[in-house]
Amino acid sequence: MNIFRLTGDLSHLAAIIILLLKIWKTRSCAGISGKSQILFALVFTTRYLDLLTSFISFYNTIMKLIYIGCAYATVYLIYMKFKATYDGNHDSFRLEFLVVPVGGLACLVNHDFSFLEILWTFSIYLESVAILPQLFMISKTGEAETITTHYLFFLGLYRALYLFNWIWRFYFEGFFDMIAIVAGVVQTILYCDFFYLYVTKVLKGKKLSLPA
Amino acid sequence: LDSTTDKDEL
Repeated sequence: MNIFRLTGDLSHLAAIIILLLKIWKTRSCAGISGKSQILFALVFTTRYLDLLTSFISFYNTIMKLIYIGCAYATVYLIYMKFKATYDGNHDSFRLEFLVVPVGGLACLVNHDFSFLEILWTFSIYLESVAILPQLFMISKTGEAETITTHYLFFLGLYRALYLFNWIWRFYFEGFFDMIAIVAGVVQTILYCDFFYLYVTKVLKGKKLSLPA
Repeated sequence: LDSTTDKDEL
């Protein structure tokens, strides 16, 4: 464990909690892409099946359970409890355009053709593009609630911090995982446009609105 | 560098 990975995990946890609280407190999931949340629930489910097979540490186990629990709670709030506030018209990204290619790639490019390893690889690739429906939705509506931008900021920051974690681990432990690194770079690049808008607008107290 | 062993990252 190193400072980059710890702050990365805490940033990820903060993002997940911010989103859950936003939906719960405002009793509305306006502006939130339910499809991205389904993808995140799928990412955690396929990545954390090793909860059933191996124990790494209490921290590891507890964080995985929190992530999975919050992901499914968020999907439940969006599609069941506050379904009336779900903006399905703007959340129109075709999930099959992500899941099918990612599934195929996971079968072609992986470290080991075993069940858990393929699922882990699938979850790594899927996570790198899971935010696309949400970013697509914001580009369609042309704006995002400020609390949603904070959610996206911490979510994007977490994987950026993981990039530093991997540099650290390569330098000090000689460990590196090319699949996780390449997917992490892609994932972080997808946020660059948003990061620019977040820093130049939201941090200056303006609302995040895309040029119509 | 066999990375399939330690999946200790979240």
